[in-house]
Amino acid sequence: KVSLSTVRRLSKYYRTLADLIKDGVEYVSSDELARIEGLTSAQVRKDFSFFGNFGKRGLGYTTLDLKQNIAEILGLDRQWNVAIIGAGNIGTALIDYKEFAAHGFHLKMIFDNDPSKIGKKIKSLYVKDIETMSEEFEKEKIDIAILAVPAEAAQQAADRIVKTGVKAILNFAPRSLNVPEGTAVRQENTAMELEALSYFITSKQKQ
Amino acid sequence: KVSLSTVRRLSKYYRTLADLIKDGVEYVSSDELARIEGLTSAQVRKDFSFFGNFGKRGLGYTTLDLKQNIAEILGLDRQWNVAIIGAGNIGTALIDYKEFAAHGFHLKMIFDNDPSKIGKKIKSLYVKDIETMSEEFEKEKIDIAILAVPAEAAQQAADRIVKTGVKAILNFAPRSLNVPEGTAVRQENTAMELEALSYFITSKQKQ
Ligand SMILES: NC(=O)c1ccc[n+]([C@@H]2O[C@H](COP(=O)([O-])OP(=O)(O)OC[C@H]3O[C@@H](n4cnc5c(N)ncnc54)[C@H](O)[C@@H]3O)[C@@H](O)[C@H]2O)c1
Ligand SMILES: NC(=O)c1ccc[n+]([C@@H]2O[C@H](COP(=O)([O-])OP(=O)(O)OC[C@H]3O[C@@H](n4cnc5c(N)ncnc54)[C@H](O)[C@@H]3O)[C@@H](O)[C@H]2O)c1
Repeated sequence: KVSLSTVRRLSKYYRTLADLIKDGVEYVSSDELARIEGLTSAQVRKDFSFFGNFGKRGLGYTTLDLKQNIAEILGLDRQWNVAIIGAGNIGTALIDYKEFAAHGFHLKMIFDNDPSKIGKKIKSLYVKDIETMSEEFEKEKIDIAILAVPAEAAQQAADRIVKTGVKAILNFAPRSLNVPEGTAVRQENTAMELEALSYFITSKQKQ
Repeated sequence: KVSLSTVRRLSKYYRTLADLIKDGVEYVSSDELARIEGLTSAQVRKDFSFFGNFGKRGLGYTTLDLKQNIAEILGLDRQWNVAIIGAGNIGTALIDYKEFAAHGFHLKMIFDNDPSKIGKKIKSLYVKDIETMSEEFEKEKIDIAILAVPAEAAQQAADRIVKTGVKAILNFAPRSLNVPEGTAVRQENTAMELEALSYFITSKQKQ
C-alpha cells in the first residue's frame, strides 16, 4: 500500500516536472529530482518503484513521460467534478480558484441549507438547496465533495454525501468524520498548522 | 528531533483530552488514548517520551496534567499575535475565525498592497498598507504571519516578513518559499489535497 507521503511527493514531482518541461529540459535523473526536492535519490526511486519501471539505467527519466506517468497515477489525466457543501467564508473563497481547474478539478456547484443564501449567485455559481443534493450530484456526475459547514453539521452532511455514492471528501470542519470503508477523507486543519508553528517557536525558545 | 507527525498527533491528543475532561474523565491510559486515536499505545508512549515522564505506571495519565503538559509543549499556554498578508478571498475568509482564538491565535491585522483595499474595514479589521508592515508588526508584537497573496508575490512578501524578525509563516500560496534557517514555514496546499483524493479514487478503480 502506497503511503500518503508518497502520494504527496508525487504531486510535488509532478509540479517540478512541469517547470522543467517549461524550461525545455528533456531528461532528469533521480539524483537531479532528489536535489530539487531536498530528498535522497533512494527515496525518489522508491516512490516510483511502487508503480513500475519508469526510467532507463544511465539515461534517467524523460520529463514528458515521467510527468504523464505520474498524471495517470494521481488521476490528473482526466477531469473531476467537485461540489462544495456550505456557502460561507471558506466555501465562497474556493469558488473560481484557478489552481483547482489547472489540475482538472472543476467546482460545479455549491450547496447550503440557509434559505437566505439558496438561489443567490456567488461569483460563477448559484447556491443550491442541500435538499436537492442527491439529484444534482447525479446530474453533474460529482466525484468529490468539499465540506465547508460548521463542525456540528459536518457528520450529518458527510452522511448525506456518502449516500449519494461519492467516495471522496475534503473536510474543512475541525471534526473527524465517520465514513464507511471505501470512502476517503482528507482533513484540512488550519488551526493545527498554526500549532505546528507555535510548537516550533516554543521549542526554539526552550533550547 | 521531534517529527512533524508527532507534533500533529500532540495537537490531536490535546483535543481528545479536552473532550475527555468535558465528559468528567480524570484518568486515561496510553491504551485508551491509542484506541480513541486509532494508534498503537507504543506510538502514544513514544510521542510523550520525547518530552519527559508524564504518566505513572499502572495509573496512566491524569487528563488535566497531560493536557497542560501538551499545552506547554505546543505553546498553547500563551497567546499568539498573528497577521495576515493579502486581503483577498482566503485572507478575508480567515478574519474572525473562532477556532483560531479558541487555541490562543489572535488575528490582529491584515495587510494588502491594493490601494482600493487599504483603509477599508473587512469584518473586525481595517486593511493596512503593506509598506507599514514592519512598524505595525513591532507595535502589535506579531509572532506569526499568514501569507495569502498570489503565488508570484509570495517570495517577496516572505522576504519582507523575515526582515521583521517574525520566525513563523503559514503559506497558502502554491509556491515553496526560500527562508533562512531558523524560520519555520507551514505550507497549505488545497489542490494537492484534492490530488490525494483523485489518487485514491483512481487507484481503487485500477484494482
Ligand atoms: N473561516 C475560516 O477561516 C476557516 C478556516 C479553516 C476551517 N474552517 C472550517 O470550515 C468550516 C466552514 O467555515 P466558515 O468560516 O466558512 O463557516 P460559515 O459559518 O461562514 O459557513 C458555513 C456555511 O454552512 C452552511 N451550513 C450549515 N449547516 C449546513 C448543512 N447541514 N448543510 C449545508 N450547509 C450548511 C451555513 O448556512 C453557512 O453558509 C467550519 O467547520 C470551520 O470550522 C474555517
Ligand atoms: N481562493 C482559494 O480557494 C485558495 C485556496 C487555496 C490557496 N489559495 C492561495 O492563496 C493565495 C491567496 O488566494 P486568494 O484567492 O485569496 O487570492 P486573491 O487574489 O483573492 O487575494 C490576494 C490578495 O493579495 C494582495 N496582494 C498581492 N500582492 C501583494 C503583496 N505583495 N503584498 C500584499 N498584498 C498583496 C492582492 O491585492 C489581493 O487582495 C493564493 O496564492 C492562492 O493560490 C487560494
